[in-house]
Amino acid sequence: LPAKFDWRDRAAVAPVQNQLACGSCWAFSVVGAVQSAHAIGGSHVELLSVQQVLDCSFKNEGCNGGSPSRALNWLKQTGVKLVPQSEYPYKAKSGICHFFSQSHDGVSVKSFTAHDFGGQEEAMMGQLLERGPLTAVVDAVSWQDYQGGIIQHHCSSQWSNHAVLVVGYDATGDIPHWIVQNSWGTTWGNEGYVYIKIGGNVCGIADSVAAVFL
Amino acid sequence: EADGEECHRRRRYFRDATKRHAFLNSFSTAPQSAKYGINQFSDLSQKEFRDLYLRASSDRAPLFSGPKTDR
Repeated sequence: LPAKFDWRDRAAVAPVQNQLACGSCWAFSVVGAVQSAHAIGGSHVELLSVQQVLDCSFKNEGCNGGSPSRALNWLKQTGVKLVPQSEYPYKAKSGICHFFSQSHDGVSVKSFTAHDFGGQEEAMMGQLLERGPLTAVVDAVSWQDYQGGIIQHHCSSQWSNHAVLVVGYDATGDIPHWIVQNSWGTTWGNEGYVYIKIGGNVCGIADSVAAVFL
Repeated sequence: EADGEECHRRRRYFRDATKRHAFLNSFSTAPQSAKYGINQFSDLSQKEFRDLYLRASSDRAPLFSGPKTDR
């Protein structure tokens, strides 16, 4: 494992988005992982529609919440192709699902894996390298006040409540940490990113981690 | 009057936030450690913040049993 790895260095991560006042983090983390997998597969990074997942992933609840693995399961089961964000833009509120013909261009999910990497964050680093950016569900209660730096303390792993995208790690300094893309805009945290200490399952980062296959 | 009440409430949330910051920043002084302070969420109550932004859930995932990745 290299001491530091960041998929942003390989132009495989889309820019930070802002979910605004809508509980759609779960859709942002899933679409982020699909965008990255698509880019790693040889395309350029293309913004895909979060609103399509928000409106159409019927086993989730739109702005009232959802789970990345339920959304990935819906994408896998239905074979729905995610269309470019420009065709189905984000509105920060749940709406009626727009359907597209099977011949319409888009990116579909062939399968995904979801695992608990508790106690095995080094294996999670390997998964990140092999599979690309990973969706993760964390306890982000203390992130309301976060300004930057590496979270090490006072971030429990008892209650999963927020979904994010793990895009890299950096173990070169005193505090090895995950590099995590959030969906609260670039004015939050480290230009939209949060750093979480590796080891000890801080914030529950390793509890429910999914990788996408296209 | 309503504005005055709302303003008063937001000011209270802001004061609560500064108390949280002092508590959270007390855990580590290491230079790289996380810093907590005023940001775009500081005038929200913790409940408002949770209700608006913390709406994800996770389904129990199986423990990873793949190959141990050697460093």
